[in-house]
Amino acid sequence: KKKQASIANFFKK
Amino acid sequence: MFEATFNQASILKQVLEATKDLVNDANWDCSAEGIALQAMDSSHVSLVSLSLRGDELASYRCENQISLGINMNTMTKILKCAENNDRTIIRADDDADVMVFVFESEGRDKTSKYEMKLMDIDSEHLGIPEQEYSATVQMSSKEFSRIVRDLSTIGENVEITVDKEGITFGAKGESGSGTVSLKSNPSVDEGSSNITIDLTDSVKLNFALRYLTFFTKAAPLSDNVSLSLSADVPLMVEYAIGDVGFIRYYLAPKIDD
Repeated sequence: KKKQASIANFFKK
Repeated sequence: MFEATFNQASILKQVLEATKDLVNDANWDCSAEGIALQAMDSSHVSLVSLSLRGDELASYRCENQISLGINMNTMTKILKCAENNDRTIIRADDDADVMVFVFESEGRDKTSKYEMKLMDIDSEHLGIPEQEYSATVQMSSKEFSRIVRDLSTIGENVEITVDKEGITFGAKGESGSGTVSLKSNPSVDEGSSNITIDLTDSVKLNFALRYLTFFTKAAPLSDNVSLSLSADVPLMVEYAIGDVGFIRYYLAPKIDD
């Protein structure tokens, strides 16, 4: 089962 | 004062079609260089980044940086009041609470003027790191739209594999499965898939087709699309907007639970 990652986890705030 | 003139309304119409399903409200950040927009979709799964260079527009001026908070649906509706070939001017005074649209017909015999209320939008600006991708695939934007549409009939997710053979898109669903493979082939024969692949490492990643479907709304902007992939980072899907700029979409991968 795969879950959707959030884009904010990859790009710095 | 900010003012940008587009020789044709169609570019703006197409930009709005390419973003309005993903983003409801967005700040259009205008500076001396041009117009930039960055926004996440409401689920924070994807991000769209638009760049239009002022010096490639019919005319452009922006003395002071200004962020124009725009409801994308409202702007789409106003742009529908323009013919594709209408010369289009968008304008806002510093500290203005409206954006002005002027549409001039090709024969210059009809001028329409609309005002749209601006909004205060609190938006997070994310830093997108420079990324060397393991694989970059250039292909026909129509072909990419077609594959996304076809595989959406099978499942919710697509597995994209890029290796030296080419690129394969695969989907699985309750009722079956499907794959589409395009061979990397530099031949210029009519009817060939005509893709180019720049590969340093093979990659295999999973993505939600729902978001790729939103991205393919940008296909009218460009004949070609480029897909850039690396393990464990967001996919980048880029459509060039002539010499004026680009629209880039980033989509977070599906990861093992």
